[in-house]
Amino acid sequence: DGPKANAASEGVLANFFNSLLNKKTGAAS
Amino acid sequence: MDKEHLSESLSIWVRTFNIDVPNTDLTDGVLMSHVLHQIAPAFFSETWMSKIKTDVESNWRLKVSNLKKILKGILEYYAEVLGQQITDFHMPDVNAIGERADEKELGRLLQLILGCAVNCEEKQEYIQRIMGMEESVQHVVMNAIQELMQKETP
Repeated sequence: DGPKANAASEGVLANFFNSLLNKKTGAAS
Repeated sequence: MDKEHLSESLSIWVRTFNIDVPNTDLTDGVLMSHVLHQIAPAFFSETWMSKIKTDVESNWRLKVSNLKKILKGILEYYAEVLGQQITDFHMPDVNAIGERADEKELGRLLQLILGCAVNCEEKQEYIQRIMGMEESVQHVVMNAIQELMQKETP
């Protein structure tokens, strides 16, 4: 089950950081 | 959040800036000032940097003086550039960092610098750099950013 857990963890990280990239901020908007 | 892991992981993150300063100790504020200058050179300008004393050695008073300027600058950057106030956030105790290199307090200060990096104009570069780091570090960074996001109010 290790590889599945790793893939899920990677998915969580990728989702979070990608959403952060698209987030509008005071500086970037 | 585990504040000791926070400091450890964010210290690793700070090293990705590849800043060439003679003393790599984070507790004197010198390396931090260079990181902030790289993140937002217009705000953390050469003039601002000139107020940070570089030859502090083990003088804790000078370290604390530097760290106070760093914290003040960060909070002004959040307010003036990002249009954010950090409320209900346990602000780092800069005395504890300067006097006894307190890891937990250092972690909080680095967390605020991280917030500057992932919200600045060049945030894409910094976020992508984080995404290239070891997964365990990424998790700590993610938690640190999430905690800050909960404390931000426009």
